[in-house]
Amino acid sequence: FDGQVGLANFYAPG
Amino acid sequence: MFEARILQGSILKKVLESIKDLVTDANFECTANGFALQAMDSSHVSLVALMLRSTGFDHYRCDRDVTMGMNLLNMSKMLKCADNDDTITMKADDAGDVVTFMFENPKADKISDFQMKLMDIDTEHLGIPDTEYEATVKMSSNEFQRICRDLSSIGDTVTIAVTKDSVKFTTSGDIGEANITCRRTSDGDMKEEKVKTEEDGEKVHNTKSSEGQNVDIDLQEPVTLTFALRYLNSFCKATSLCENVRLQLSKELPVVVQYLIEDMGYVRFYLAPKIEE
Repeated sequence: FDGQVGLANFYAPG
Repeated sequence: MFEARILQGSILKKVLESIKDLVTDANFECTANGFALQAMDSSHVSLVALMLRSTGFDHYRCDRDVTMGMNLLNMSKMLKCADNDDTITMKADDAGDVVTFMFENPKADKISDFQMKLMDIDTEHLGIPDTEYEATVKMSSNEFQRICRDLSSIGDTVTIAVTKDSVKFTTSGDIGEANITCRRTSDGDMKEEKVKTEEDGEKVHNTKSSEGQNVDIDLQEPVTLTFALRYLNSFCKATSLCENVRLQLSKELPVVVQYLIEDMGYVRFYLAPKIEE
């Protein structure tokens, strides 16, 4: 794990 | 029927050049409000949001909302066939499966039209709430591009630390480390850049902000976040769209990198931060 998270961790679909 | 005519075709060309390497396929949403796009890169780490408002077009008609799925590389190929000073018109029927790009030179004695097949694209749309960011930095877009490019020759990530007086960009890699500090400035102030490497110690460059490289900082809370430089470098392809770039940061939120498109709207890039395990 290089510490990079995805946008889905911050924004919900919609 | 969707029809949108932009006098300064170079704007559309630049917009495409700024996003085509980040996003492969995207749905353009054509509504009465304008021509918009939201799309994530394939790794779902970054997102581009484009808005070209209907009022910014020379002519704009959208009888009903239309979604046009396009391959951005193909769209870019077509728009490259337009000269920078050409007028560009985009046209599509409500139920059609093609979009037409029409290019007209300033003398109106050369008119080209290119038809591109549309695609059905299944994309995930994210709801991005209006957010009050803890730190907003406005700086020269050229300077931001330069910093991202310079730092990426040393490291893969950049830590951006915003305080009330400065914004500091830090990276490190196998060959050493680098810190670039841009002080909050006003006209005629000096900008200081510090580049430190293991080899040559510390160099300090003072350069006059002769190119309008003022740094404005609006701060509620000091913020420090780390991001992958390769995405920021990709965002910087939008540099020619606007003299300034706006960075918005809050703890544990994606950074928003915005380039305004004069009289028309914006292109915004969102990038998720790197977090400690």
